[in-house]
Amino acid sequence: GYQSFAVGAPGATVPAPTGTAVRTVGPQEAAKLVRDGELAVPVQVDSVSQGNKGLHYVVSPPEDWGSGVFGSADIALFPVASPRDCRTEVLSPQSLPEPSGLESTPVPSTYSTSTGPVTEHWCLYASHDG
Amino acid sequence: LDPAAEPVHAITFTSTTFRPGEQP
Repeated sequence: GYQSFAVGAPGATVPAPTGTAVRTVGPQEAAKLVRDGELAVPVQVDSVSQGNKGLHYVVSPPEDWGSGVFGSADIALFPVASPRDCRTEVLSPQSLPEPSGLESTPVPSTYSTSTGPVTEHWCLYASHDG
Repeated sequence: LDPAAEPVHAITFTSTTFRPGEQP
C-alpha cells in the first residue's frame, strides 16, 4: 500500500519520502526567544499508510542544544491537540504538560483504504530568563 | 548570548511501518 509521512509548520507540511523529516530552529527563533523570553514552535505531522501496514514515528530532539540561547533555555517538547495549543499566549513554564513519550502510532495495522492523512501536532516550548 | 550565532537545531521525526502482529 501507499505510505506518506510529512512534517512541517501547521498547514505547510513537507513530504519526507525517506520517512525521516526534520523541523529546525535557529538564529531567527533564538532571537525571538531572547526578545520575548519564551517561544512556541508548532509542528504538524501528517501520516498515511494504506493497506494493512501501520505507521509509527519517534520524535527526537537534539541530543545537545549547545551552549547558546537554546542551550541555556528550558525546553519542553510535547503533543498538542491543535496548533492553537502551541502559542505563547496560552503556555507558560508553569502550565506545561507532564513529560510524555516522544512517539506516536497514528495509523494502526488494521486494513485501511483511507487516502486522507492522520494529522497530529507537537509543540516545542522554550523559556529563557535572560 | 548572541542569537545570530545560534546554530540550527533539528528536531527529527522518524517513521516506520509495521505489519499486523508486529510491535510498532
